[in-house]
Amino acid sequence: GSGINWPPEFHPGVPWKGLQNI
Amino acid sequence: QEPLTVSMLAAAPPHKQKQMIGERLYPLIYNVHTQLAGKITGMLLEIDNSELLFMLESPESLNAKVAEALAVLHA
Repeated sequence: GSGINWPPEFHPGVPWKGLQNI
Repeated sequence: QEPLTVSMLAAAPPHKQKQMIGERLYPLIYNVHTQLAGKITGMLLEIDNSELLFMLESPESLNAKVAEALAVLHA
């Protein structure tokens, strides 16, 4: 991750992918 | 809702563990920082699970970490 999309947002009920997609 | 325990977490795969913690963490943060709750929760989920579990039971330490996250977010 370059930090452009940081931080990843957590949404209740949505599977957490954390930093995996950045 | 029963407290999240180490053994409950250990029964789940790593990505699910963060999900379980996030579901507990988010409402606590949402009460105080409605607009930024998603981002703050996302930032805090990078912390070790053992510390996150402690924070869920310790409003003081949670508030301290939320304040840190906000400072970083606004930097």
